[in-house]
Amino acid sequence: MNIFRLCGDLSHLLAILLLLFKIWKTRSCAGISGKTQLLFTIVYTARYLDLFTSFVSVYNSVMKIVFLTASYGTLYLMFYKFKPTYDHNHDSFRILYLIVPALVLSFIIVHVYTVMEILWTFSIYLEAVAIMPQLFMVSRTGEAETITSHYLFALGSYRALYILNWIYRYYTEDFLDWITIMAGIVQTILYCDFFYLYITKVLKGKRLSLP
Amino acid sequence: PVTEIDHDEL
Repeated sequence: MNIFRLCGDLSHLLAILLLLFKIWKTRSCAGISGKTQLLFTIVYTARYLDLFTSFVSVYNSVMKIVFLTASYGTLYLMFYKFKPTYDHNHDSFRILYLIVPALVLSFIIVHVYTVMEILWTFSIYLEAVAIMPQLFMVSRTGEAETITSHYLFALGSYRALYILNWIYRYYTEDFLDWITIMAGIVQTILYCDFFYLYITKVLKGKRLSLP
Repeated sequence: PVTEIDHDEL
């Protein structure tokens, strides 16, 4: 554990809690992509099956359980409790275009051919692109609520901080995992456009709207 | 033997 990873994890946690808070407080999931949330739930489920097979630390296990619970909770709020507020007309990205390539790639580039390892790899590849339906939705509606922008910023920062963590781990403990590194870089690049808008607009008190 | 990889990150 180093400062970059801890900040990354906290940023990730903050993002997930911010989203739940927004939906609960406004009693609406307008502007949130249910497809991205579904993809994240698939990601956590595929990756954290190792809760049953390997133990790293109490910290890791607790975080995994929190991420899983929060993601299923978000789906419950979006597709059941506040379903009428879900803006499905603007949430039209085809997620099979993300799931199928991620699945195929996880059979091609994987460390070890075991079911658990392929599921883990699939979750890494899928996570890298899971935000695309949400970014697509923002580009279609041309705007995002401020709290949604904070959510996206925290979620994007998490993987960027993980990249710093991997650089640090490479120098301090010779740790090198090309699968997570390449996927993490792709994931962070996808947010770059949004980061620019966030810094130039949201941080100056303006609403995030596209020209 | 199949190597088990311990993924220690989240």
